[in-house]
Amino acid sequence: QETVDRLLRLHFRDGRTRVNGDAQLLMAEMLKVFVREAAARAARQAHAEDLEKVDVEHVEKVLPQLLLDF
Amino acid sequence: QRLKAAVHYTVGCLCEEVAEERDVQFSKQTIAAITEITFRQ
Amino acid sequence: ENWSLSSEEFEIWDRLYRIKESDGIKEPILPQVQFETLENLEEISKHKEEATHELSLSEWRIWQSRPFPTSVVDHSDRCYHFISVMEMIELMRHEQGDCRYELEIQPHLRIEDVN
Repeated sequence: QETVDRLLRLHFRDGRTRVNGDAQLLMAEMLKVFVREAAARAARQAHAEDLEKVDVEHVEKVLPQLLLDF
Repeated sequence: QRLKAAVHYTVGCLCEEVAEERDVQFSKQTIAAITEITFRQ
Repeated sequence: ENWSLSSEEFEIWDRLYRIKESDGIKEPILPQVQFETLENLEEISKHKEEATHELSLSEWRIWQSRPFPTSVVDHSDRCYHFISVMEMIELMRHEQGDCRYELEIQPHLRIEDVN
C-alpha cells in the first residue's frame, strides 16, 4: 500500500496532494489484478504454443488487447 | 530506482503465484517486462 | 521506509529478479508514444539503445484480429472495437479487385451530405 502511495505521488504536481487509505488500497488491488491478468494471459499463450517458459514474446502478443482492457 | 525495485519485487511475487497456478515459469525478462508495463500503466 | 524493500526482500529481488549485465538479458522498455494532440506528461527517459529491448505493440498486429483468451478480466468494449477494426483490415488485405467495404457503403452515399 505504501509502495502504491509512493507511485501515485510520482505523478502529483502539487506536493500537498494526499491519497487516503481506501484509495491506496483500491489502487493496490487494481494493480495486482492488472499484473496477474498480464501474467495469466501471457502464460496461457505460452501454453497454447506448448511451452512451459513464458517469454517476452508471449507478453507482446497479448499486450495490445491487455492495455485496452484496463 | 528503489521504487521500481519495490514494484519489480512485488510483480515477481505475483508472477510466481500465477506460475504455480498455471504450471509455467516466467523468464527474468518477462517479469521485468510486466514490471515496466505496470510502472507505466 | 515502508514503501521500499526490506533488506531481506532486497536480497531476494537482487538474486531472482534484478537484470544484471552478466545475465546477457536486455532491459525491456515500453516505447514512448508521442501524440500531437496530447501534452506529453512523461519525461523522456534516455536509455542506452543496446542495453534495452523495446516492447513492441505492433509486431503481432496480425494476431490482433481475434480476441485472446482472458483470465479474470474480460475484454472491454473498446478492445472488441479494436479487434473488429483489425479484422476488417485483415479482410481488406486479402481482397482482390473491388473493395467490398466500398461496395457496401456506396449505395448510401449522397454527395450533399459531404458538403
